Amino acid sequence: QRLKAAVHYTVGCLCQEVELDKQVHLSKQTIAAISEVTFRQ
Amino acid sequence: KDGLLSEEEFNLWNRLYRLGDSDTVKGVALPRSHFLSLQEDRVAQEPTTGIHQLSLSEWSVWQDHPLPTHQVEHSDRCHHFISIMQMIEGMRHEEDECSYELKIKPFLQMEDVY
Amino acid sequence: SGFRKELVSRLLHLHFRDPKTRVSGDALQLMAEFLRIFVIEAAVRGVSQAQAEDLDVVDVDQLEKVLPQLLLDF
Repeated sequence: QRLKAAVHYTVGCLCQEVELDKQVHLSKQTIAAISEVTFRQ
Repeated sequence: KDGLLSEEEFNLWNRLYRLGDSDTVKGVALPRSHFLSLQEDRVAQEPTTGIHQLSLSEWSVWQDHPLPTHQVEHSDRCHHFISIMQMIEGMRHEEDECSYELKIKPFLQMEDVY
Repeated sequence: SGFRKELVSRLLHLHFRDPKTRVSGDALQLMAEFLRIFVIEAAVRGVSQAQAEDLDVVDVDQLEKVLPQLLLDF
């Protein structure tokens, strides 16, 4: 779970960069979904 | 140093990203796939309440054309998948006759299969 | 921001049969970059989908629409 949290945090930071660049908001659930898929990947 | 979150990072994660009891969606999961033909005795996992199960098939009708990419182009495997979805979409409303069979049957030579 | 090498190392070691398996610094750096590209690609494709639907927010639905092709591309 701690590993997942670390992945989730990193994914959140990267998504934040995309949000700033594209001026579009990603919901918390979307960030969680990307994190889950990344962890499985 | 151990690769895990520092206290400050943990607090940020908890505040900004962590899904919890106060959220409608309490978590997200990508269901595991398995080969039905090989694992017949596998017990289907019941989805947990509040956990959104990501679906790869919910939007299957959208997969009949390549969607936009950013820095990574579509792979050959992806193009193959898209072309199959296109074919399926084309056949969706067929009744009785199968257009694919009609198209390909003239080329069947029995000596090729026996 | 990106994936720290130590985190990537721990993620890889989750799947090694032999715990003594070592991963070089270059391999860790490459894996970290791969993961970063994967996340960015997922996010931007989700944004593209939301923009195509004239939405201000990328929700799970938009990500699900791009998910099959994204997974096949990696």
